[in-house]
Amino acid sequence: YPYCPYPPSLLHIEELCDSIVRSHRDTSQFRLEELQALRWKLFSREEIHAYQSKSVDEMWQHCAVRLTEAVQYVVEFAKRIPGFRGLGQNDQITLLKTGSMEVVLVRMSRCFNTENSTVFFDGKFGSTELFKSLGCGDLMVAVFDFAHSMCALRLTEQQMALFCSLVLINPDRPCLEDRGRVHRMRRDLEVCLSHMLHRDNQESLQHKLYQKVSVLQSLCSLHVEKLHWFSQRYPLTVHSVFPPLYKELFT
Amino acid sequence: KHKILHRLLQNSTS
Repeated sequence: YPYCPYPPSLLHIEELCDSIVRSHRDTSQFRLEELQALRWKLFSREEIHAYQSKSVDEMWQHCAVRLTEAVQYVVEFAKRIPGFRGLGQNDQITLLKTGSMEVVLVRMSRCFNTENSTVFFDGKFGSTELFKSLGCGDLMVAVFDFAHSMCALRLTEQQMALFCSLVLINPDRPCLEDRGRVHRMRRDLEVCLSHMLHRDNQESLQHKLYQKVSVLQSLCSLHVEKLHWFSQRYPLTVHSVFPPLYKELFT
Repeated sequence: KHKILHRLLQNSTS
């Protein structure tokens, strides 16, 4: 991978685009058609009440499990990005520690129904009220707002795939050992995105997508801040029942 | 440290 000439040939760009799109499709937790079909399957009042009646630590644990599942699909996605497995293990871990949650948030917009502000969770659609017992309403509102703004861009699955790869392959992450190599991967992915947006006649999206990156970073800091708040109150829950992968990534 | 991540990264993709 590192010996690719720059600028990459059109053939290389197209092969890279195809590969990223395939990786995204093969590692999506839910297919778009599946989500579309379930779009109006909403939680009943009783079911919402049951979620709201959970204790703070029960609901945190429940969400940590769901989030960890989503992250595992992102890890698979990362592994299939051309060049990712050629990076040193330390750099692969660094990119996932800082980027997997961001990709989960981008992917979440596929599971979002803007018509009624609900998200697909546990097999049905629910609004922010479902997550009330987490005790972090501001984070949930911010996450839902972000999903709204992502949906407003109306990305195709191909554009979404490329954007997710750009979010993950970020040479600005601290502690990278071979920043040059990550930078070269990123540069080729940027060429791919420009090529795709040009082909789709949607070049104006590029700037809007780059603006999303800072929002993603602030959402992730808010998540870590909330986790810190929670773990000070319920250290045993985090220690003994949270998924080990969640702890490795976020604590 | 990062035991699970190491394992996930080492598993070959199916």
